[in-house]
Formats: sequence, C-alpha cells, structure tokens
Amino acid sequence: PCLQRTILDYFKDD
Amino acid sequence: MLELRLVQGSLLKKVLESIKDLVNDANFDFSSSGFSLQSMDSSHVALVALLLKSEGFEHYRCDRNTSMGMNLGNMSKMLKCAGNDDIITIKGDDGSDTVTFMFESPTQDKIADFEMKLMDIDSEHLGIPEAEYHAIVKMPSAEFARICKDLASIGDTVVISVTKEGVKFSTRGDIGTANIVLRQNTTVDKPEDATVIEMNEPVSMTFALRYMNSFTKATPLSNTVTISMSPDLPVVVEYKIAEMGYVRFYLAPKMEE
Repeated sequence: PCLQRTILDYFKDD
Repeated sequence: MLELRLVQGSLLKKVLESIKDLVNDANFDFSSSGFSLQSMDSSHVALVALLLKSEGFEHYRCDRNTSMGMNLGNMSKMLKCAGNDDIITIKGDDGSDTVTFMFESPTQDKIADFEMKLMDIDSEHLGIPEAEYHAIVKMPSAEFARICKDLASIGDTVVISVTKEGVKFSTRGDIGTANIVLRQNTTVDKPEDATVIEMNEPVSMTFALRYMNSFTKATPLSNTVTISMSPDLPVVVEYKIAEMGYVRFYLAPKMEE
C-alpha cells in the first residue's frame, strides 16, 4: 500500500 | 482603494472554475504587481498557487497591499453571471467587508454589479522553494486531461515515470492495468501540440488520480500544461495564463511504505 504524503511534509510556513 | 479592470473577463471565470472544487475558501492577496492566491485543499494533499500580474489588466489600481478572504464557491456563482465577452472589474475599499464584481457587456449597454461578502480566513502562507526538477514535461493540456480521465476509469493512482524513452502514465485496478507512453514529439505544425521532455534524471512517482483530474479543470486556461517532477518534492502541474500569470497545482506523492 502507498502512504499519501501531504504538502506540509514538504513546504513550511513562511 | 482597489480597482482592477480585466477586459478578457472570461479568464477570471475560467480561473474560478479551475480551482473552486479543490479549495473552498482562500485569501486573495492584492499588491501593486498583481494578485495572487495560495491555498491547500482540505486534506492538505494539494496546493493551488494563482498569480495574475497587473500588466494583464487594462486598468489596475491597488493603493496598498491588501488581502481579501473569499468563498470560492460564492465567487464562482457571481462570476457565472458574467458573459464570456464581458469586461470584469473587481472593486474593493480598505476596511470594507465586501468586494464588488462589475460586469460590462462589450457594447457597454448592460452593466451588472455583484457585491459579495468577504470572510476572515486565517491561512498560513507556505514557502515554496524554487527547485531544480529531475524532469519537466510540457505537453498539450487536452492530452493530459484525456490521459488522467482514461486512467481514472481503470485505477485510482497513477505512476508517472520519465525516462529517456519518454513519459509513461501507468495505473492498475480490479479490472486490470493501463500504460500510456508519450514520446518527445517536436515535429508538429503548432508548438502547442508538441510534447517536450526535459530529463535531468529519470524519475518515477505515484499520485492520486482524483487530484490530477481536479487539476485538469484548468485545461481551458492554456493549450499546454507543464509537469515538473523531483522525487523529494510535490509534482507541479502548471497552466500558464497567456501574458498574465499562471495557475500552479502542487500534489504530494504517495510513497511505498
């Protein structure tokens, strides 16, 4: 099975 | 004081249609250089970034940077009332809790005013680093939309692989599997019909087709779409808006456990 990553795993708050 | 006049009002209609199902509410940030929007979908798996530069407007006045929280569904309802050939003007006053959309018919014989209530949206603004991508595929946007639609009838995830042979879109489901390979093809009459693959390194990543199909709602905005991939970043699906800016969709990949 694949684990769905999220945007917040890659981009941090400014 | 904010007043933006877009002669090609249909662009704004298409932009809203392309993002309103992905994102419910968003802050529109207006500055002297244009207006932008950045917002994640409710699951935080996808992010949309919109930019419309001031030079694309016939008239653009923005006295000071301002942000307006809008419900995109409501905004879409109002923009649907604009004719495809209408000139659309967005007007707002500092401190006002509404924004006005004015629609003028090309012959100026019909003028409509729609005033929408604004909302308070506390959304974090994410830093999106400029990146060197392992692979960048530029292809006809209708082709990409067709591939995503076709594959979604077979499976719910797509593996996008870029090698020196070309770009491959694969899926599998209960009824079987599907593989679609596009090769670089620049011998076409019109440049927008070309498939151009810039590969620095081979890359292969898995994504949920549901989001990809949502992104393809932006197809009417541009004849071409650019897909940029790096294994350690979300994929970027970009639809350029001629001389104005772009709608960019970022989608986090699905990783093997």
